[in-house]
Amino acid sequence: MGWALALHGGAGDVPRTLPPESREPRLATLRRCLGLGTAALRDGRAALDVVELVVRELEDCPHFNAGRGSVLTADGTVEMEACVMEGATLRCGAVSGLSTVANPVSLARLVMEKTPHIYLAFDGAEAFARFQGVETKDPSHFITEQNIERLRQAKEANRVQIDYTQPMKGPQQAPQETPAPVDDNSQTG
Amino acid sequence: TVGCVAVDAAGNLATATSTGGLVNKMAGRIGDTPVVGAGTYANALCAVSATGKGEEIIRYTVARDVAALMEHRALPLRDAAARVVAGAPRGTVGLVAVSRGGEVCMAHNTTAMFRACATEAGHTEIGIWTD
Repeated sequence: MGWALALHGGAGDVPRTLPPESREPRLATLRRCLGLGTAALRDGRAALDVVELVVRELEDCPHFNAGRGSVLTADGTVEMEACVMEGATLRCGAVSGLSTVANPVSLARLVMEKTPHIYLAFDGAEAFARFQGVETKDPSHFITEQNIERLRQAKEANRVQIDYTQPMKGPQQAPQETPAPVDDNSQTG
Repeated sequence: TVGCVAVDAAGNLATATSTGGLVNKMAGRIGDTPVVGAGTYANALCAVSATGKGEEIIRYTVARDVAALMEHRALPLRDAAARVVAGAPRGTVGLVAVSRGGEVCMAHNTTAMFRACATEAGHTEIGIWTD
């Protein structure tokens, strides 16, 4: 049937009332990335190159929760993670706990291509990035005002949030040590 | 979380996912994205990238399950993805997937997923909610 691609920018409880100034920049980035990926496939580029190219673009867009625009940990820091996989060979690479790597997806690919391992995390992943000479940034590069505000709201509500969870009004129960039953909305909003 | 799956003109499949994780997560928390078979998986049949609540995507081994249903039950991509997404707790999972034959699927049990797709046959889609 020929080439095809699909991309996503996160899923969650996005209200229909999402204002245009939040909606349009995201749709514009999706449209631009779809165009980049489509052109690359039309040029005969390999699927692995295309998915890396598209995800790098999405990582650089501050409106999505990856790379620049990553959401913040309870400590107000960024810990990014990424993964790539190639279907024909089952080769794969993954990274976690990154705080300075500009494009985590490309480091994940280097783990796949340059190491006998699959998954490097935190200090080891950061050291591998230095060794490979990938582009790095000051941790502040990844932090946006919007995500600082989201963290403040989440702390106020005493819970963690997936992409696009809407702030809830009123007192909230404290996060539980063990995962709450899934139907406990305070965990997923 | 962001992700992309592709099948190229030669039929090769690949997937990539990247994320900052959950707002207000504990330092050191690992989500589904880097756990191969949970948030990200590809084999000779399909490529999948998932997004949502990492803990649930790991519990339900979402990405690998889509591939396994195609592999062991010979389900088409769309049915396999629909079954896996329906089987996870509501409001926790979204995924994009392509098959070797160029089928595309974008499924979610959340209210919305920022998504886009295109095929050589000329189908394109960009959306947020399922209208």
